[in-house]
Amino acid sequence: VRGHGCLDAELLEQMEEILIRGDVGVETTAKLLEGLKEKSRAAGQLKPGQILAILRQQIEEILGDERSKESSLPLSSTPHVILVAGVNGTGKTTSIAKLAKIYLDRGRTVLLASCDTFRAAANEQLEIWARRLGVGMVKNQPGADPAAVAFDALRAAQARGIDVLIIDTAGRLHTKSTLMEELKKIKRVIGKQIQNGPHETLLVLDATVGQNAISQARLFHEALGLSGILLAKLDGTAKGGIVIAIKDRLNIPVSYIGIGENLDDLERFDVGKFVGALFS
Amino acid sequence: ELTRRLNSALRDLRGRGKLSEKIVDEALRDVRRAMLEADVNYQVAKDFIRRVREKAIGQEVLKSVRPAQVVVKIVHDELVQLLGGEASTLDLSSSGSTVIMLVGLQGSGKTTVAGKLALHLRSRGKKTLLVAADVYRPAAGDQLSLLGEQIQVPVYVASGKKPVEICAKAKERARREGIDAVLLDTAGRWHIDKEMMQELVDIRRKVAPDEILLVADAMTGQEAVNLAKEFDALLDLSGVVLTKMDGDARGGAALSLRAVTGKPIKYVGMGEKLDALEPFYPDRMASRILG
Ligand SMILES: Nc1nc2c(ncn2[C@@H]2O[C@H](COP(=O)(O)OP(=O)(O)OP(=O)(O)O)[C@@H](O)[C@H]2O)c(=O)[nH]1
Ligand SMILES: Nc1nc2c(ncn2[C@@H]2O[C@H](COP(=O)(O)OP(=O)(O)OP(=O)(O)O)[C@@H](O)[C@H]2O)c(=O)[nH]1
Ligand SMILES: [Mg+2]
Ligand SMILES: [Mg+2]
Repeated sequence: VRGHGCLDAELLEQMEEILIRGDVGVETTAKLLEGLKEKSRAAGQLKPGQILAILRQQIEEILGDERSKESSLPLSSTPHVILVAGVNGTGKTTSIAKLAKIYLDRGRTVLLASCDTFRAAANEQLEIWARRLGVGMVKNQPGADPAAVAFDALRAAQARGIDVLIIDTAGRLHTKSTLMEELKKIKRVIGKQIQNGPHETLLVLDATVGQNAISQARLFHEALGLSGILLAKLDGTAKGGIVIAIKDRLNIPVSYIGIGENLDDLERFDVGKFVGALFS
Repeated sequence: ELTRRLNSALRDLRGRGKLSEKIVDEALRDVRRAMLEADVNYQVAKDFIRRVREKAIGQEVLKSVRPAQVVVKIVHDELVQLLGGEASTLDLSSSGSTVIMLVGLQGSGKTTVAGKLALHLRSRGKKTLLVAADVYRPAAGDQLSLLGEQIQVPVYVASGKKPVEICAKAKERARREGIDAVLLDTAGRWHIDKEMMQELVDIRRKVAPDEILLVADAMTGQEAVNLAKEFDALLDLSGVVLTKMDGDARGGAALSLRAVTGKPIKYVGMGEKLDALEPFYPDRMASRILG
């Protein structure tokens, strides 16, 4: 990292280290530092405090999104269908339970659907959460077609006048095309049964994952068209800076963050808070 | 990919017999970038580049060879040496039951690795016992029991008991029944969760495992360093298992884990099925990291 005008090399290197270690990635870090150099060129003299403020502002501009300013719980039809997908072990099943709680706390009725027909005890895991929440759950026969289970769950939700249907899917690597086709089929089936369905498609990302999250976001987005990211496991030491690159390149906003293993550990994404934590 | 990029970067710098500082620094800028893009930790990459720089400067360059190739070879060899070392096998030498404890962050693949290792051991004629020491995750016991059923390995589940007691009881049962290998599947936890890390320390003290394996996701980012440091400091790991290597993560975490703990990567998970366990090949990993 070379020094630039009134930005000395050592300070720039410190900023670079903070960003890289926050999993922001090489390319996005370079872009942010380049923007910083331009601003310093224009401003002439910059104090260290201003440098941090400029970086924070740049990141907030990238992450800010009008969509997240809408009513925090858009319910477009009955039921409002949320499809949840992501790579293995990122926190989908647990996040779905937490999401259900948010809706229940606002007086909505919720139905859960377990479309993970592969993982050992996937039904049992979601069933325990459903029981804790006091909500219904559509389970599957292991080995059944997940799209058929999704279809049955949607019909049930429509018949019972349920407000929100949340669909849990099996974890899968984005590089496995047959598994990605399976997801596309689930989405098609939902879309045929209800207009604009699924109304939300969330990608659950693990905050401890590095640059591979970009590849995950790209391929899941190509397959499904994502409405938002749920960044789970942000209660550890990882900063999840990868969402900046994802927003910058794919324009996918972060909708929620997971901050623990219990039902209350899900929050709507707060850009200011997130950027503050990145530099703490 | 890296060689191609370096070849174009160094195109105009024809090494005259030896690698100059200028050529080496130019090449290593690209190497460092490749490593960071592969999720190698910032500090680990810095240290690695510094070591390679010292080895590379002044190196001979044959007339028939491009300077980029020489640098990449030095980098690749150094990476292989760092990643490699001891053979990747389980230490089954103890008389009586060998106790293998699996630890790691939430969702890294521990329960699946427990099943994979159990199948691997059973197919080598070892009488194996799986132990459900995760009492927190909903249906954790069911999950492990189902895996055990799939591969015909018994599973010890004791509802209502605490993990330390479960592991102790399982070890007793293993001794009574002449079981060769006991696999302890623990709950995922943060390296910064004092209480949960203390639980692992307590299990270790009570049961004295022969192997403590850190199960880590191949796509782990910069924090691989911190989690490895903490788990190793408290438990003195015997090795690492890198999971989900069947994806397209470059796997720089492997270098970080190895650099920080000095412990061998013993196996890699190459899929969701229980037969998807492979030994770790340092040269393949090095090529993957460098891209
Ligand atoms: N600390 C913490 N742990 C989490 C969070 N979200 C999920 N977990 C844990 O991560 C592990 C995996 O969670 P799951 O909900 O089973 O993940 P999944 O994506 O459904 O996994 P697969 O279905 O196997 O792909 C569990 O141990 C959860 O308790 C979070 O926000 N914070
Ligand atoms: N593709 C792939 N998936 C894997 C691999 N290893 C584990 N998984 C998947 O990763 C997810 C999490 O695996 P688990 O074994 O439940 O992880 P865990 O560490 O026990 O999770 P917790 O107990 O909640 O901390 C599951 O969907 C597994 O099928 C692997 O090598 N490749
Ligand atoms: Mg799940
Ligand atoms: Mg487990």
